[in-house]
Amino acid sequence: LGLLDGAMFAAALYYPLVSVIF
Amino acid sequence: MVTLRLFAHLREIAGTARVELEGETVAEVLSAARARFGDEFASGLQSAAIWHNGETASPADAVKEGDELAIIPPVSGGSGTMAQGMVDSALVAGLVGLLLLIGTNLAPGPAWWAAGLVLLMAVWSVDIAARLEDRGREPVTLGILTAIVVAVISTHVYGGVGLGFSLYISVAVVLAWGVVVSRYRQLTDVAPSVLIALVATSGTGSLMLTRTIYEPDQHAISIFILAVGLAAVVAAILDRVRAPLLDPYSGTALAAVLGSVVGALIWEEDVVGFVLVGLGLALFLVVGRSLGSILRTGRV
Repeated sequence: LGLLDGAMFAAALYYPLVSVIF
Repeated sequence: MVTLRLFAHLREIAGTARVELEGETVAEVLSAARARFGDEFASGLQSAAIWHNGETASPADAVKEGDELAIIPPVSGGSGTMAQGMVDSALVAGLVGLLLLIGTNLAPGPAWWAAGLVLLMAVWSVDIAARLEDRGREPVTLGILTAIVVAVISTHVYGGVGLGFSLYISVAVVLAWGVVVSRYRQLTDVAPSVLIALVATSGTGSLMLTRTIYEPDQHAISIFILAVGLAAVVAAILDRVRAPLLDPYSGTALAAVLGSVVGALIWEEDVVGFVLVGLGLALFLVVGRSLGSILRTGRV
């Protein structure tokens, strides 16, 4: 399930990212 | 001539599953392979198991004309057919995960979304913990699962503060597990467990919070699913098919930006903002994949 690793990491930082940009 | 059979990423690097090489001993054949396929192959060789005519081999073993050496990296699952099976099950799992996210996002209210996230994070954590166990580590799997559940509850109840709290909890739960169960007191087991717990809990909390705050009006979650889903599909294709000018990592990054922009256009959101989001996602996807590869195989 190596493909999921990137997705999980992206999920972890998604809220901080979106809330900084918007 | 000795036949060398290659599996998984070593086969990808070499570009062939079978090669004939000269050598008197196992070590000589392997150094001939290193010389032919380069540094990346050589570093992959370090963690691979070597089999000589179906028996485990040591470097000093003598080889003769017509012998067969199989080089099996730890992630290949042990043989050619197994590797093929794992590739397919990974694809199926990825697809099921994607459909799960789409379905639970469409469902009204946060309950289904939270349940879907917990399931996905739990499956991912158990899978990555199993890979660590394959390498002789003892990840604190139950502690990680507990931390995920706590993260969902605390983020649901306390919002952003709860998300921060759940990060603290995920570290504390995994460390506390070591206090209670003596075999979880090795730093080499605790450190990756804390890392997995942190990614899983913050992933769960972050996506819950994003959906609560930005859906259904601002489509941040729909764009996330589109961008990450597209990136995963592109990465899966590029892992299997060699494309000129595009390796899996840059393909992933491009797909994430493209998915994010297309999503912003579809749902009529701020395109400039989502270009930035796409760039951020591209970076996180690439870093996350490298991080996962470190946890799974000990190498980037």
